[in-house]
Amino acid sequence: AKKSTISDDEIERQLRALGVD
Amino acid sequence: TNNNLQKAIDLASKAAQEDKAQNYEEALRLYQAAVQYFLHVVKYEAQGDKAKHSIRAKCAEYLDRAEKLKEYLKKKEKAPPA
Repeated sequence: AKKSTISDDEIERQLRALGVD
Repeated sequence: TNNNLQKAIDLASKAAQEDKAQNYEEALRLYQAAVQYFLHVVKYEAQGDKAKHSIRAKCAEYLDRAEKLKEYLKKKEKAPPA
């Protein structure tokens, strides 16, 4: 199956999740 | 101006170096910073769809690595002091 690329929002969400300690 | 893109690339390569050198805290910080810049480029600086696609894929890769480093660091912290 075509590798579904991550969306900007998803990137943003993961980035925020990372930053939160 | 693609200096944000250049900045993102620099940060990402520094992150990979720190990662290899096992400076995981630093690598984590740099991966996050790199993704922030890449995201800014994808969102605000016109790129061709192909370029956007590959930048997003890179972001996903770095985020995945950063998450693993974060997990590792959390576990390590919990480990009883040697």
